Amino acid sequence: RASVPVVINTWPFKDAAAAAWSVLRSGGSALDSVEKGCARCEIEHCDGSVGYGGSPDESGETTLDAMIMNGNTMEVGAVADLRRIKNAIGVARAVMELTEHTLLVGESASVFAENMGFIAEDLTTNNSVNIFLQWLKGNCQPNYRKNVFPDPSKTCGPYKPRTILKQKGRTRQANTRSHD
Amino acid sequence: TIGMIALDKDGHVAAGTTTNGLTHKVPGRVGDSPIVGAGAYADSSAGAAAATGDGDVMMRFLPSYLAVELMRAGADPSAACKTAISRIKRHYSEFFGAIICANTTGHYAAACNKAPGLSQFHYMVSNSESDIPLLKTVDC
Repeated sequence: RASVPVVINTWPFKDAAAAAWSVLRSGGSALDSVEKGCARCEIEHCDGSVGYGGSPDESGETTLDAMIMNGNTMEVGAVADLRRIKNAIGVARAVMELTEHTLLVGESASVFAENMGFIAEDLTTNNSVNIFLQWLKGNCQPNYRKNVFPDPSKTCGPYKPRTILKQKGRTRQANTRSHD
Repeated sequence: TIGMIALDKDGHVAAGTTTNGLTHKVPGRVGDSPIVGAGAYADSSAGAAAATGDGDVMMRFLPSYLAVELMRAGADPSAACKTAISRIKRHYSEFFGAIICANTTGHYAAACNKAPGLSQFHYMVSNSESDIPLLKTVDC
């Protein structure tokens, strides 16, 4: 049996679902519901794959990606490789409502966010520093490099391109602890 | 990553995602989440979908867009989700990924690809049937 209004979200992130539902239950819009539900995960980190303080890159930095889409108007706002701003879904909505664009990325997206009033702050936490330090101690395994030397399956970079490209199956798999 | 779909009392549909991406990624790497039609897609006249998993692979197949277009063509959410997953599976049999789908009548479903560490996929549903969010599970 179906019933509307309804919220569905990936993974067992209960608080996010409850936050989104509270908007719909009080007559709010689908767009506000999605923004509020996703923002709850950014604050609570959910399983660590959302928000500041998780998934450090090879340089130890946490960057964020987010998007929001209005199915009525087909408007979209999205940010990618966002730095220093915790509320990525909020910035995505600002891209949709405060520009004619769809997607802003990287350092310039962060400057846009600061100009629009979002707070710039460090996205690093003890958790992300620990993940990064353990990774360095473990010879930077796993990583997403290929066809480079020194051998990325054994050692950290810096890497240089290998002259001969080997074509082989995808070795690295995302998993429950590290995915999009 | 969290991917979310909402249908409000006026039948408006929205979708969104937010993530901190893959751990130990190459700096500058962006996954599927912020890519329209990959991480999520919404059209109030057809439905919405949102995906999660190995974004480097999944984004190439635009699973959320495909699922919404299948629902527009009359597929139920479960069939739409499964087709979107199987389209990727043809090329990457062990990819790690899942998708949630909802149509304009409020019917919803999810599908996932059986991979190491993913044999079931858990997702949340909130509607007026129960004031607290319901945990749902689908076998991959």
